Amino acid sequence: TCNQKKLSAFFSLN
Amino acid sequence: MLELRLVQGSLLKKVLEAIKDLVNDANFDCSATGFSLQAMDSSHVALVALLLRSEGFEHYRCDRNLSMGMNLNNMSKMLKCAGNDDIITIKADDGSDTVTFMFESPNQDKIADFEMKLMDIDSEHLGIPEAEYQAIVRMPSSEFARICKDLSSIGDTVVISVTKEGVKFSTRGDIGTANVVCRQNTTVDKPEEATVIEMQEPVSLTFALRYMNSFTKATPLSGTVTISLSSDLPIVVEYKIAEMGYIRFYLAPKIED
Repeated sequence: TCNQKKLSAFFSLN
Repeated sequence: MLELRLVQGSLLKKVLEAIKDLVNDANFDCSATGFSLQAMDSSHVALVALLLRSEGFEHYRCDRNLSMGMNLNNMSKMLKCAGNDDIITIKADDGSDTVTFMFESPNQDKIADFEMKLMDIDSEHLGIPEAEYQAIVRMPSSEFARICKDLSSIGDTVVISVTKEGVKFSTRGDIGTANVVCRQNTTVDKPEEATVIEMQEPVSLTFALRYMNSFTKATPLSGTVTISLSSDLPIVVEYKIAEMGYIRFYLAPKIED
């Protein structure tokens, strides 16, 4: 099974 | 005061078709650089970044930076009323809560204007740093779209693996498995038919096919697509918009529990 990451795990909020 | 005149109006029509199913509402930002947008899908898994540079417009007037919140489905409804050969002008007054799209037929015998209500959108803007990717694949956009469509009839996720052998797209589902390997191929008649693989090191990542298929709605914008992969970063699927800029889609990978 795979866990769908969110973009905020990789990029910071401006 | 904002006034942007785009001779190749069909580009804007294609851009909306490429993003309207991924994102419902978005802020279009207008500055001296160009007309741009950054928006995430509702589950914050995918992001679209659009840039149409000011130099690509026949006339570009943007007195001050302006952010215009638009419902993309409504914007698409309005742009569908423009002919494919029409010149499209986007107009807005400072402080106005509407934007006007003006459509001119090529021989100027028909001029239409459509005024759309703007909306206030609280959007989160992500900082996306420039990155070195482990592998960059450039291939015909129609080929990439075909692979995503074919694999989604078998499974829900795609594993994209780049090795020195080529780029492999794999899926598995209840009925079986599928693997498509594209090798580097630069001996083609036209440059846009080439598959070019730049690999620093092998990489393999898993993504939801539903989003990949959504990204391929940008296929009419460009003959080629560039896919950038690194093991610790979202994939970037980029369609260059000739003379004007790009539309980039970012998708977070799926990671094994």
